[in-house]
Amino acid sequence: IRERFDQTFAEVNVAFTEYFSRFFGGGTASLSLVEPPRDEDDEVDEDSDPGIEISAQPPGKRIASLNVLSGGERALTSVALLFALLSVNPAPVCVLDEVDAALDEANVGRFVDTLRELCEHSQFIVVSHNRRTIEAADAIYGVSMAEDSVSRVLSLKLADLPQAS
Amino acid sequence: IRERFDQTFAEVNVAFTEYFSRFFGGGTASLSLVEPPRDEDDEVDEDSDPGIEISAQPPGKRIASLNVLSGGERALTSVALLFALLSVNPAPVCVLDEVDAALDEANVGRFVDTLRELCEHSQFIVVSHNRRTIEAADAIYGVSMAEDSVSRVLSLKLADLPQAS
Amino acid sequence: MHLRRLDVQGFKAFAERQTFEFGTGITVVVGPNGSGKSNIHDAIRWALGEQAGRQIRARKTEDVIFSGSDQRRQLGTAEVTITLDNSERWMPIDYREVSVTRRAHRSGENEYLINGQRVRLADVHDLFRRAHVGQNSYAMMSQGLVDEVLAMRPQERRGLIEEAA
Amino acid sequence: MHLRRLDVQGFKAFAERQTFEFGTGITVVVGPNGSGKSNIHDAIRWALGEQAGRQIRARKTEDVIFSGSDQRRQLGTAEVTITLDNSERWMPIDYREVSVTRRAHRSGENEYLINGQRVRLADVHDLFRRAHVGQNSYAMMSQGLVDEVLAMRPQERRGLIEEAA
Ligand SMILES: Nc1ncnc2c1ncn2[C@@H]1O[C@H](COP(=O)(O)OP(=O)(O)OP(=O)(O)O)[C@@H](O)[C@H]1O
Ligand SMILES: Nc1ncnc2c1ncn2[C@@H]1O[C@H](COP(=O)(O)OP(=O)(O)OP(=O)(O)O)[C@@H](O)[C@H]1O
Ligand SMILES: [Mg+2]
Ligand SMILES: [Mg+2]
Repeated sequence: IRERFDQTFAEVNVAFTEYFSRFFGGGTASLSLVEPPRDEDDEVDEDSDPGIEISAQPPGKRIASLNVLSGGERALTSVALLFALLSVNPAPVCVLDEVDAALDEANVGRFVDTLRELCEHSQFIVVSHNRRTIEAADAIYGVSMAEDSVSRVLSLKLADLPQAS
Repeated sequence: IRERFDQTFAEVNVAFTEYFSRFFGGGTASLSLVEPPRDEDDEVDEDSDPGIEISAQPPGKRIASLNVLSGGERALTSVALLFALLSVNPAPVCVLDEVDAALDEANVGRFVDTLRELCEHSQFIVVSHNRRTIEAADAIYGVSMAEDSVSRVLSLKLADLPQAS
Repeated sequence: MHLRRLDVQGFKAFAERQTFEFGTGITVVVGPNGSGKSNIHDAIRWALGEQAGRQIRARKTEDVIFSGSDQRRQLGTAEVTITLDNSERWMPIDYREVSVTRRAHRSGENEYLINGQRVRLADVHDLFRRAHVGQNSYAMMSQGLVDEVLAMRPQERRGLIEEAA
Repeated sequence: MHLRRLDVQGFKAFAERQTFEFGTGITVVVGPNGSGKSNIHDAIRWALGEQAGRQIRARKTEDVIFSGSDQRRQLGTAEVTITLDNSERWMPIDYREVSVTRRAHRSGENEYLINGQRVRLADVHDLFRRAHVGQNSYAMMSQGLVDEVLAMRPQERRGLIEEAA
């Protein structure tokens, strides 16, 4: 078990660094193993395994901690980690609920391009209001609610959608 | 002091109900005063004033608690309360950082229409990626960051913005 | 393996039986605020065995059962069935298709079925663990929680790698 | 009363002095992810006297001072000046314009100035309290926290009404 963990950790780390630098056009990100904080009164807790620390440095910046990242940078960093996990062990089904809400136009584009690649191995069900994400879909479902407050679904084509914004 | 509180509470409550029903096209919302939870071992804590409970019922629905509302419904309900506070006592400056991120096209429109009305009494500084919000601005500032990771600002006209989706 | 079909009835705002057919690529779900998009994410996680909590916005069993509206009476049962394509025998079951059903009643009782046969929750978890479709899996991102992985403690993140191992 | 001008220098990513001139209506701020839009919100709240915390994403004084980048050295001081139009004498000061400056040094020391005169933080708070521009005021919504008012405990919400009273 321990060996598989170490192997998987190393692979996810490499993939995370790759996806991060692709999303941010450079910079570095990585995972590291950290010993759990030892309270004074703790007996040595043999079986408590190390935790995982995340570090992320967008290109050119000197980020002291993850708190300093902007809303969009945090979302993009998290998606890079998710995609790294999926590339190492593709979950059959992946459901993403408005993960692109904080992203600007260019970053939605990068998100969608990578989604297209990963959907070779995993199926994606994505909730989004973003035009670019909708245009990248293989299939679209519309959910509506009538006066009776009951949800109903309808399979849609891109042409059905209002040419909004 | 107590009298002013009660007076303000009543006015905000009326305004909250109005803005909510305007945003949701019906339904009701209101504020109510609730006694603070009494722990058994509490002496009677005379001066602990009542707290404020929020109830919100979109039209036609039977919402058990605020947790059941969707992401966009929660944002819209909060903005209705903010606008109610502003209409009762217009703060000179109001800064809103991507409050419209979770809203769909129609709700962004209602948000913007109300903003236009309230800006007679308060000044608004709004951060947004939403096209409709940007189009409603009296002035636009663009913030950019060059290779040196330093933020710089530029006053923009609507025509300067890419005709993005 | 992929999700071929999702059937919901009586689950949250899906008072009437609704069916989604999914392809292997990217399916995007669109719709106005409050129409029921996130409830689809909740339904899939619920069928996979997720107990009540923040991830599916339900505190107790009855929160997922249609609670009624002005025009419709509340229902007594919620039922969700996910049908998975098993032609490559991801799951250690000798069927081309595997369907997992979860049913909940106002009494608080939950029933689980695999291909129509009553099973225990542990059997559902076991089936998915062997197919790498985890219940708390990194592959399900709730609305507004995209950057949750950045806020987790290092020990909590360990679980993500363990799942991918 | 309204905010006429905002000057930032050395505050977060504003390594070079930047000036914003604001009109009385709606100013919308746009820009890519991570360019510095939310830092404008943080700068205004900081100048109003906000101590370090979640609302301005800073844990200690030095977190708001430009920490350097690959191409620029870190700075030793952050300074923000807000200039308010006081022609209607909102503020109990006999000037047409009131400027409030906050300066912070790496030593942890903070200085406050009103119209160029050194004052204490209590003086800044007092000035704004009388003009109804509260420090924790409902009129400043941080990114991602729009629905925070719904998650507050009833006692905490009381403060919002007290501010508007
Ligand atoms: N047990 C229940 N019974 C009836 N309706 C329910 C129940 N639980 C939730 N709902 C309804 O579901 C709605 C929320 O749906 P959901 O969160 O899926 O919306 P959404 O489409 O994701 O919207 P948004 O774009 O704002 O995120 C609520 O308004 C509520 O009326
Ligand atoms: N003390 C500091 N020194 C230098 N740069 C800083 C400092 N604090 C924050 N920053 C920079 O500010 C950036 C974040 O800016 P901000 O949160 O304003 O972005 P934003 O324009 O709101 O983006 P988004 O659209 O993603 O919300 C960080 O990437 C970080 O590099
Ligand atoms: Mg939703
Ligand atoms: Mg921001």
